[in-house]
Amino acid sequence: ESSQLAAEISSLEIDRIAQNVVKSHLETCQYTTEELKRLAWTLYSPEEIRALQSKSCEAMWQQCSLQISNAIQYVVEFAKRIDGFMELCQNDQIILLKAGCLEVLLIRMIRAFNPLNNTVLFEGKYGGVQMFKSLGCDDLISAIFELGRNLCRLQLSDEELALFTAAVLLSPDRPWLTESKKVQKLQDKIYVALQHEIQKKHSAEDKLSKMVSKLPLMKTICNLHLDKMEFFRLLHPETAMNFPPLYKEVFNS
Amino acid sequence: TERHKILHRLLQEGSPSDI
Repeated sequence: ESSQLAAEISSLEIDRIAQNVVKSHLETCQYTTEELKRLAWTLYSPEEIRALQSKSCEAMWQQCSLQISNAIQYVVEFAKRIDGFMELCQNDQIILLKAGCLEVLLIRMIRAFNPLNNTVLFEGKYGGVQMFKSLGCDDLISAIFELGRNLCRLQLSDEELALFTAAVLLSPDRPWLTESKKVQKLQDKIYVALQHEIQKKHSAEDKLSKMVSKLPLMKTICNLHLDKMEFFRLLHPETAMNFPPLYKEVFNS
Repeated sequence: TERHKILHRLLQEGSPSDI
């Protein structure tokens, strides 16, 4: 069915879509590839890790919510630059961003994830899961690191990552969309462009299905994050009140 | 709109300061 769809969409349009999405991605990355290469082996020392671990649960939650809130702004900017997104009604723009921004961030995270030593960039240096011990969310953190390893194994190029994040953002099955058909059309074209990009590199035929097979784990992580946030809010209402406004807006149901 | 005023504002105008 997708091959019939591909025929309808001229390859000229596919290239135009790919270029727009890749350009939008590269322009809205928090870290350039060079920065990440330079930082890749800047690891937290054991003392710095212990300092992170000795932080209070509230302080660590506040710190992480701030990082997520900053990163969300780049995802909003990414979405705005994707052809067709701003033509959607604003209700749907908000729904797609609220439902999809964390999934986009989880995919973007692999650019700052080093599978060789299982570390991720956090506030300027790389560290392992133990950095986040004081959050009290070991299951969530280990799921995120597992996802990072799995996605890194696919060795996505910048182009593939850009198109995959755009396709995930433009998910027509998000609840309460008013024009899901319009979103479906956009996503279809982006998936065709992504398949085209994968084939261009002669990488494994089933690379796209491997990428799509990671979506359930991402959804589980997003739901787990919401559960942890709700639980934290019950225990520490004042701290949760002071979470960054954008973080609260996106994740408060 | 009230419930999502920051998202609305980000969608409307400027991008993050350092982009």
